[in-house]
Amino acid sequence: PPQTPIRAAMTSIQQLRGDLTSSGDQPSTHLATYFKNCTVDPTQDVMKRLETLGEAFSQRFGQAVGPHCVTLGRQRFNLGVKLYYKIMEAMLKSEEKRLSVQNFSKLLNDSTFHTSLLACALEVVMATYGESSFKTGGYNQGSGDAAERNMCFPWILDVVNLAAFDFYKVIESFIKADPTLSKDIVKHLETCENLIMERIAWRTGSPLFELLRQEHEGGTAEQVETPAS
Amino acid sequence: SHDYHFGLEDHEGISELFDCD
Repeated sequence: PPQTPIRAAMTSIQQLRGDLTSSGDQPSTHLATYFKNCTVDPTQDVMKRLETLGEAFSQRFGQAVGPHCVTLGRQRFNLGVKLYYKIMEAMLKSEEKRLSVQNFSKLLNDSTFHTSLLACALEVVMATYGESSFKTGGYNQGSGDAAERNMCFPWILDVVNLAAFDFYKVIESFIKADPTLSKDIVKHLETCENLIMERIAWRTGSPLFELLRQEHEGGTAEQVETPAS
Repeated sequence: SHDYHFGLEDHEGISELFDCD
């Protein structure tokens, strides 16, 4: 049958759900082993963070779509958690191969890493369901319904309280770690990446400025330009 | 299968990006 936007969306959703059918909402045995191999076991912090962010996400989803949709938000979050675990495991396997180490204690106890990875997984889920789609002509300026406008990227960053610059760090590794991501989703993440690089990372309060300052003080960087430049 | 341009070098992974190497 001919491809239509609806059929394409349904196929993407079925593919995402299908890919995650075998993924549990708990860490797999392999991932749990990575946790146990850490100098400081991150398991409890990971669970606690998911509990807190799950509540925040569901509530904000409900506010954006409607109070009756808090449960729907919880379903989206749970799907995001499955993807988060799946990608984390793939990333760690790749790092184990590259670095020949099995103790990732520092990375796995880094709250920013977990929040960035989860935010990226949730962005993929919402983009698949068309809830974070960019309109032609610029982001957050479309004529779609309120829910679409409200939940467009960088909405997720506000929900999980994450700096855009930290979200940027995870995008490429995320795409590398999941070769099954559809072209449309990769394109969506690339659009997020470009928005961060061109605008969001340069907003007041971005951690990028502190990094640039440190580089400058180290004497290795050229004169740092002002944000306006 | 997609046109994404991978910019990271082989020696760069998620550990380096979060300063955890």
